[in-house]
Amino acid sequence: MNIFRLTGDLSHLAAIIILLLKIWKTRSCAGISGKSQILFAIVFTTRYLDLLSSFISLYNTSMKVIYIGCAYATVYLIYMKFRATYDGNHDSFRVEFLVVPVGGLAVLINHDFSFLEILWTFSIYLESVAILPQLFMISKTGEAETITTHYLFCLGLYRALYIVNWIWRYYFEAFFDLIAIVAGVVQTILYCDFFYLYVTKVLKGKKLSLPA
Amino acid sequence: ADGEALHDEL
Repeated sequence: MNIFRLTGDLSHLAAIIILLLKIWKTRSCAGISGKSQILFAIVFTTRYLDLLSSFISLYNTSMKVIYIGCAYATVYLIYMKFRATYDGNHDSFRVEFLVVPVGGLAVLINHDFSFLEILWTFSIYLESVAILPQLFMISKTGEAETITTHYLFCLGLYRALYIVNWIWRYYFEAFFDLIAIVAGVVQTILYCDFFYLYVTKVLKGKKLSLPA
Repeated sequence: ADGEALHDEL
């Protein structure tokens, strides 16, 4: 464990909690892509099946349980409790165009052709693109609530910190997981455009709105 | 074993 990984995990946790609180406090999931949240629930479920087979640390186990629990709670709030506020018309990204190729890729390119390992690989690839329905929704409506941009910023920061973590682990632990690194870099690149808007608009007190 | 990677990251 190094400081970049720890702060990355905490940033990830902050993102998840910001989103839950936003929905809970405003009693609304307007502007939130339910599809992205379902993808994240699938990501955590398929990646953390090793909860049942291997124990790494108390920290590792508790974070996994919290991530999974929060992911399902978010999906529940969007599709059940605050369903009336869900903006389904604007959440029109075709997720099958992500899930099917990602599934195929996980079967073709993995560390080991075993059930758990393929599911882990699938979750890594899927996570790298799971935010696309949310970004698509923002580009479609042309705007995002400020709290939603804080959520996205924390999520992107988590990915950026993980890259620094991998550089650290490469030099100091000779640790190197090509699948995680490539997918992680792809995922971080997806946030670059958003980071630019966040710094130039949101941090200067303006609402994030895109030119028509 | 080669394939039995222990994924210790979240």
